[in-house]
Parts: sequence; C-alpha cells; structure tokens
Amino acid sequence: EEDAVQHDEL
Amino acid sequence: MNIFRLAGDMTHLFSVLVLLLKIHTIKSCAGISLKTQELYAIVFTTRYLDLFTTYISLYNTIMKLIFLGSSISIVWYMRHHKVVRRSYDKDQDTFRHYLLMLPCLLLALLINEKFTFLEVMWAFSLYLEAVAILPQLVLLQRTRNIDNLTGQYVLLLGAYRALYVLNWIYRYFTEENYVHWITWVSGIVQTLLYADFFYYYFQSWKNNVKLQLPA
Repeated sequence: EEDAVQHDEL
Repeated sequence: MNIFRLAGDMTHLFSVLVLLLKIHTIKSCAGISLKTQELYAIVFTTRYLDLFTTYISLYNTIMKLIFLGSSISIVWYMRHHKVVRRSYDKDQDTFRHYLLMLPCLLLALLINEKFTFLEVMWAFSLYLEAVAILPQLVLLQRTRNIDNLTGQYVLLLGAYRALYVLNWIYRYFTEENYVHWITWVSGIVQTLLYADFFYYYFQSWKNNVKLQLPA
C-alpha cells in the first residue's frame, strides 16, 4: 500500500 | 496551527459568509461572477476528495465541508433561485472560464507531488484556484458601481491569500521538512493577481474615477 501525501492545509 | 493560517482560514470563511449574506438577505448576486463561483465549486470538489481517504482533524473536516457546501450552494442560488438569478449580470460576465481548465489539468498531469489520482486532482485544484478569480476581476472592472458587499468579498479573499503566504513563510522557518513548491508557486501567482488588481482598485478609488485595468 502506497503512502498518500498528507495535506493539512485547506 | 499558527496565527497566519488561522487568520487566513477565518478571512476565507468571512468572505464566503459575506457572499451568502448578500444572497440570502438582499436576494442579490449583482456584481458576483458566476464563472468564478463555478470554478471555486470545481476547485473544492477536486481538492477535498481526500475527505474520504485521510483524516487530518475535526477542524479540517468541518472547514472542508463548509467550503464545499457553500461554493456549491452559491452556484445553485445564482443559477436556479427565482429571485437571486435575476440580479446576475449575465451579459457582463463573459469570461470563457472553461478554457482555463484544460491547461490546469495538463499542468497537473505534468507537475504533481505524486502521480496518483488524488495528487493530480489536488495539483489541478491549486492551479485552477490560482486563476479562478480572473472572471470576477474582469466583472468588477466592467461594473460601474461596486457595492460594499462585493468589494468586501474580494478584499477578504485577497487577505486570505496574503495570510496564507505569511503562513507558508512562518512554517518554512519553524517546521522541519516543510516544503511544498506546487502550493507555494500557485499560491503566490494567485496572490499577485489580487495585489495587481488592488493596486488599480485603490488608484481609481483615490482618484475617484471608474476602474480601468490596463489591457
């Protein structure tokens, strides 16, 4: 399973 | 979360509230570009697909749902509400906004953080958001009398963009490994579009003449 990029901004 | 980010999110939220206030209480969308609002609805729909895959925080989820719901409902009101839609400046709002989408999609396919569906959509939404205000700026330039609410809406959006740039600078210096070139470059392009517009906006306001942007 590939790690998804985490986007913590809106 | 730093103060710039929070203030940026709040000005963004207020800009949407100002627009909803205008639509709900005055039942008018005069001076508001439906083209820009449609682009925003597409921007948020393509960006927040990660609502289904990634949980960041309750704050993050609620804000995403607010921006999604408000942008889609604003488009609905402008298109379908029997009173509101009559105030829409259709003949002035002529920007061919769909033409902006293809280059943004091609750019997203070429330049993204990772070549996955979600990441390409995320990049697409950033590129599209950078130019989504253009139809609104063109409409403002054409509208003779800009009412206070419309002016405040665009001012709040501009403040939101500027505060996000400050947030990135702050995070770059305070967090390790915080580097997001795609977000930064598209965000700065977007902020410059506002800055350029406000320059002419205040010039015309100061000289008390009709706004004229250079060709």
